[in-house]
Amino acid sequence: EGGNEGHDEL
Amino acid sequence: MTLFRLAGDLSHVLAILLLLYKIWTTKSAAGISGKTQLMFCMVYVTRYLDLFTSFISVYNSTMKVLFISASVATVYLIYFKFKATYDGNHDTFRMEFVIVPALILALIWNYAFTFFEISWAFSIFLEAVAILPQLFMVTKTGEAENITSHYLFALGSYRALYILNWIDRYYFEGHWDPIAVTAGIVQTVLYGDFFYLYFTRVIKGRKLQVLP
Repeated sequence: EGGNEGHDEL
Repeated sequence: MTLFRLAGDLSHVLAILLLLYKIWTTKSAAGISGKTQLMFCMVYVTRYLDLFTSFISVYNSTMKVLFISASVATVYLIYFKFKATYDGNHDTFRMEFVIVPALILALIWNYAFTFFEISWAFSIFLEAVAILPQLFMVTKTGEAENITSHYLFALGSYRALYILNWIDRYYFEGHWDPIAVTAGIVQTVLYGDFFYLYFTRVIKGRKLQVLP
């Protein structure tokens, strides 16, 4: 999973 | 936020400002691929659609606004203000060869089949390959001016530093973003040849020339 907790990087 | 990411972001900002500085002070877009800049503009706009829907931090929002506005300004300078100096005849890479595959891949590989997530994935994939017209142009003309070389180096360093950031986040936070990591590795690898030339020539005070 992962990656889908809101995109906090630019 | 990891130190690698901060260094990566600063390198990214430096790259964008270097390019604007070069075009503005020389009043010329010679040697710069308008197509690459047009695609970066698409990258920022499609990625930062969440600017008004999800707030992360003042830092994040400020950087997003900076990237979009600097990118729009760059495209404006190349295609309008200094259009006469733009080497369109050397900027021959076909944009659809990368835009269409990036869109198809985004439709297949995304974190949710929603407009925002597909747009985000498209932006990540397009960013990975958006530099190709510029690298193609350097190869075709056989050289790059020093500021253009510094720009490319700063831009290539940005994603390389993000890779270190992702390794750090994976170990210490268990955070793992397969789409960004895969695209980021491809993006960094594309700069491989250029990094080599940069270290062996530009750092030694010579102009970057691509030998046959």
